[in-house]
Amino acid sequence: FLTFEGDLKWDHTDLTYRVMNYSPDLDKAVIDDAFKRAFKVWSDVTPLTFTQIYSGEADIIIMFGSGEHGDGYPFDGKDGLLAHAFPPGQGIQGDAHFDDDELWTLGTGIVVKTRYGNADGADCHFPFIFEGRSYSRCITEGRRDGLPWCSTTASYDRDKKYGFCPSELLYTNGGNSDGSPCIFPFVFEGKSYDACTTDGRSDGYRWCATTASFDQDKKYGFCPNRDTAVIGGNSQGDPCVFPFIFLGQSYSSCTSQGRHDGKLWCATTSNYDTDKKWGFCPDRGYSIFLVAAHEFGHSLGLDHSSVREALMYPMYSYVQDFQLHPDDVQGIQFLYGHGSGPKPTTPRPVPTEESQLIPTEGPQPMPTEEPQPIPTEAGSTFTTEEDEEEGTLEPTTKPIPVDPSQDACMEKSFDAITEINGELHFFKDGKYWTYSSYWNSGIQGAFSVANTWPGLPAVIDATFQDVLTKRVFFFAGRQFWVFSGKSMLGPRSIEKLGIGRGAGRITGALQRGRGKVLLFSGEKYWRLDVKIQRVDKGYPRATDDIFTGVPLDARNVFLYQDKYHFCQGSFYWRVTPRYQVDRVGYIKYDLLQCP
Amino acid sequence: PLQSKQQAVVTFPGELVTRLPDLELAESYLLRFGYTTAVEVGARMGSKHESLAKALRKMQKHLGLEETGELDADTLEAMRAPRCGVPDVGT
Repeated sequence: FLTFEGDLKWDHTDLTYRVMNYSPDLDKAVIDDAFKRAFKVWSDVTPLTFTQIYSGEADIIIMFGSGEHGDGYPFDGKDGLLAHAFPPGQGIQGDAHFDDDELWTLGTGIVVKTRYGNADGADCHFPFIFEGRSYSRCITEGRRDGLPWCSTTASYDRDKKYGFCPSELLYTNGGNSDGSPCIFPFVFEGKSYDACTTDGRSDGYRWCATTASFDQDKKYGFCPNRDTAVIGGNSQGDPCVFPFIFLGQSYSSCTSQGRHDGKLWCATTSNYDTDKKWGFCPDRGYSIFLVAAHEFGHSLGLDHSSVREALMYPMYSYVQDFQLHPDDVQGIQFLYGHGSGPKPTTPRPVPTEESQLIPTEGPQPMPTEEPQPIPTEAGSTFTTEEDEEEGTLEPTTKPIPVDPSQDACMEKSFDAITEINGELHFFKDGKYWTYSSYWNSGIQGAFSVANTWPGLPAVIDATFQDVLTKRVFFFAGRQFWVFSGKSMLGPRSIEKLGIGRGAGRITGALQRGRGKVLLFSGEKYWRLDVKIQRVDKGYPRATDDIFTGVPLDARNVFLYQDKYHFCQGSFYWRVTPRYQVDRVGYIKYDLLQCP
Repeated sequence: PLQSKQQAVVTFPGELVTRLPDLELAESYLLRFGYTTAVEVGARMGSKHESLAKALRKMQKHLGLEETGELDADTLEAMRAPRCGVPDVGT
């Protein structure tokens, strides 16, 4: 990680932020939620707190803009530059700006959140069936008022679940009209307008009057983008018009003709050749959450990292299950120190806007009968073959918990972690807990180590189960024990295995196919031949020779669900069999499923 | 037969970023994100290749790419990738 020159940082930890305007691409509630989650990424690992304010001077001012937007660092249209932010300080310092020539989504395509209707603000389901026809966009068919709507399930015909799509005929954003819809036609500087316009503005945002005359009433709002709105070009926010004429040919859908980069575009009037009005068609877009989390890193004092997987790497890439990379954690904690500990990242439902706007008359699709609530999916009780399948694990008699009140979730760390008979075992001070994702039984325990494996010391360093014989090996200090059921061999010295005197405690073990196990100590590892109980020649080797990107001073190392896990502090690094770190998560919340 | 017909490429009005030739793209990227300075670009007349290679290596190292000093495919892909506007080097 890198920090800015002079380690610029905030001199207080209770930071405020203010969102000055919103992108027309997304519902305001979705953007607010994304920013809140992006700040939480950083507050989870530091003492920092973030509070949204709605007036006055905030530490971090957030705005959307395009091209030159007032700070001398212009954006560049669609793609390329996505956003930028300034390091901590007064005035513009700390502020974050987002390029509104991008399509802002949650990373996987346009999000069409509905309002009103009977679907409680659910997103549109594309494609959907209406009167036997399939639609992949919001439609006005079936209505006389021109309001675009969509089904929120795969079939309106079957489910009758629907909502209204973003439209200037339904509401506006910002301005001074409290969300009132546009009134068409309206008069602005003596001219009559039948649609949203960018006239009178230098920032390219589309607006309308919310009374019949702006000149007289000065009431206005910004138009939300429809799902068919184009991005960039010279018609940002206007809908595609199909069919349109381009070089004499008629097009009824977006096309890449005329371009060398393959990007899809459409005209926003019926004839490109005469009007030259165009824009790009919606694609996956960029995740406002991921980009915001990156920019807020700058706002807090982090510069770009050269670690590709880190959030602060300068290039954008979409990840579905985002976890802050250890490089980012180290960077931000270098500046602000640790917080009181990470908290679980529970997904927060995006609030609906039902409470903000109440329709005078609930608009309803005209066709057919009244909407009736019908289950969205054919009701099927979730019985699978797995339920009836016999477990492949040998039946075991469950030990009796010694003290159910001793909670694994209260432990700060564990002596050893391993998978035995398909269940994760967490050892600490003579106790252990089990967790099985297979049985979905939650955390079981605490159990007594002495009851299950009599003769072991209270504190063990590492353990693993041999996949072939099901024997369980335990390591503590420089000794090891081997259990087959309750029969025990040991203790024996790890020197008998060929691990020299220079090695410290064994921190973990990874089973490698049949009969081989990697034993870790310090920054090295040995390969143990379990059958002959001897490490192979050519070892020890450096852990980072093959396990790059994991903490070299891991406290626990274990195999779980065919992936390698390296634990340090509250976190674990999960490594695929191809030696790629594919997840960094919380031991308690992700592995133990603590509340 | 239709595919062999040469497709017309149009200059779309209002498009802020045009597709620059590779070398121009590289020079503007290296300057914008702090790997070269305007002074270096201006003084490059005599040793253009060397200074470009040096700046490319700097960029490749910073972004975790293979340090070839060449304008190779990976480097060009990185230069065309969507990204944050904050410079990688300098203020």
